[in-house]
Amino acid sequence: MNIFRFAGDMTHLISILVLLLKIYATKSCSGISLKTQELYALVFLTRYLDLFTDFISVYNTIMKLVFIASSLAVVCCMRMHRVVRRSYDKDLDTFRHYFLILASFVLALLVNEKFTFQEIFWAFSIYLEALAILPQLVLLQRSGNVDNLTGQYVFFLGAYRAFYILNWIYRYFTEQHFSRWIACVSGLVQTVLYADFFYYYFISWKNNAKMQLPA
Amino acid sequence: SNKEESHDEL
Repeated sequence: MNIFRFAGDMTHLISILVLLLKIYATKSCSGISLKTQELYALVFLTRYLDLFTDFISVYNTIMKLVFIASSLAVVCCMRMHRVVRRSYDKDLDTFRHYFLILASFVLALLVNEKFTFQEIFWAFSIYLEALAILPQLVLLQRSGNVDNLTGQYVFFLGAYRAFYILNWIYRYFTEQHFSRWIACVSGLVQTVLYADFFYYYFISWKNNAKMQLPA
Repeated sequence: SNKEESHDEL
């Protein structure tokens, strides 16, 4: 484990904590896409099928459990919690996320490291994660305004992606036989999707103003 | 092994 990957994991963890904080503290999920959250829950559930078959480290196992539990907690809260559910921007969150699931699954059947149940779902989770932010970005684009905690949430998610790319560059130069082009290409695509959001995030940060996205 | 190497990240 290198410092970049650790920083990536931590910013990922922080992003989830910020999201939970927003929902629990404000009892509101406005600005948060339920579809993106459902996709993330699916991503973690399908990627960590190896939880019981391959042991890597205590750190990995705990983080996997945390990611699965937290993503399910967010989805349940947005769907079930009486007060939180009312603040959900249902009319803005209309992205057809089933297409993302379908496209990722077809791609996973075609491009995978090995044609086995676990490997296909692993590839599927990697592809789906790259696209899962789209409903969230579309929702923010449509609502125009981005509240503080939602902005921080997406910022930390983007930071996680950026650190993972630095991690791969580091590993490429320090490890022999480092080849994981499925994860790297998908990760790169995922990070590029955040570029626009980052641009407006930094503008609002520079001007010390509330974040706004152009219509 | 190769498999472990490629899935050691989160």
